[in-house]
Amino acid sequence: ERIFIGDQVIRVDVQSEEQIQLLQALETSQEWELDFWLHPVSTELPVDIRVPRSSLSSVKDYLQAHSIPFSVMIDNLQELLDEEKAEMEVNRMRER
Amino acid sequence: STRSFNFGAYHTLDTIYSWMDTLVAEHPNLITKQEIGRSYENRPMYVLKFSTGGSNRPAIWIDTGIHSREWVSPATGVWTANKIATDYGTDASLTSLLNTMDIYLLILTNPDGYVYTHSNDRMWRKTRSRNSGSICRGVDPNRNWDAGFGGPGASSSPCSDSYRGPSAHSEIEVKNVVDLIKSHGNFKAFISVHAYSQLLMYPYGYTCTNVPHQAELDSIGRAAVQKLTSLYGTSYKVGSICKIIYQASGGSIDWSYNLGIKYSFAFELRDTGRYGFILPSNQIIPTASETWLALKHIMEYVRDHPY
Repeated sequence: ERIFIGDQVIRVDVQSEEQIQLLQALETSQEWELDFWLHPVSTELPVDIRVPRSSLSSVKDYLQAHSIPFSVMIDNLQELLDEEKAEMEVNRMRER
Repeated sequence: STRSFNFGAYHTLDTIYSWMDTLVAEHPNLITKQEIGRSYENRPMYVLKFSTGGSNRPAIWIDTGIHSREWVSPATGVWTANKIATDYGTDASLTSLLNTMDIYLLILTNPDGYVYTHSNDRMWRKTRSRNSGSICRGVDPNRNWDAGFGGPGASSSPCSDSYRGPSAHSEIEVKNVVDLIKSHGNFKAFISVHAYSQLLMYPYGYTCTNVPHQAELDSIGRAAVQKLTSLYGTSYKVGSICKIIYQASGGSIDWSYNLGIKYSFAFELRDTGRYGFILPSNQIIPTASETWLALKHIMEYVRDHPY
């Protein structure tokens, strides 16, 4: 089973068309294996990106270098997945 | 019995499929379960048909779970199926709708992908078909429909999450739905439920040109969202796929609209918090309840505006 220990989901509230283009450039690059949960489309909608742990510092450097503000939406994805799985297990036991 | 089923939890495919049998058994005069074909890995695809009689009545199509990591979508489908079953006969508006129309509900539209999110990769989105010449698997089932297929807004790379596939309807999961809709021939609405980002969209996605019925679809969408928001204040945006998010070719509701199914909509359900696809299960019932108000509004409009 694939695990996501240390992966983070960051949220960018894009402020400008230029920032959208910078994020779209990120989207096309395969290098950092980014998983865009919400794509850079307009300043009206947030951009959510799952960043593998191995790419975290590079991505954050890139955003800071381009003065693109971001926040960490999910600090460690695997923790949330473990909680979800544990809860399903409890539900299954209860139903049984 | 379905009364003991926990609608506020995420469930595996097997649990959902066995729950379907219980629901059908409890409502033999309303619901039938139809296998519309098999998935790539040979799992049955079951549609729940809500019908009170007649043959080939005008029908409404609802699918959930086409993108497998969007778990709140099939969870909403399960809750909605139960809601239709339990409200028929007591809710006058729904009863009148079902006395004149049928509702088809496909809860697990991408069964292989859904199982894979439980067993191997919670972040999986696509089907699980093999792509010749590539080690990467799967096709984005919402880029594989014959509507602007191959245009901008889908990838030609099998390793991309928005890979469109080698040809339109190459994915058996998509073709099973296409064949059912075409052979039935009397669908009047096509509603596809995704997650997340709180949007209610109508065609087109493959072009930003307005559809001929844009004004009507927009007004239905805004009224439906108003009802949705009235429950918990969840804010939605309404618009065409292309204008509200991005150009996306090969989408299901573009295909259904071009087939003549005027009332074609796509929902992107909530994440009102900051959980994305990992929406906590305690938000399933609130999500399904608010979505029902919008779904019901659309279905009532379809009932009252035959074409």
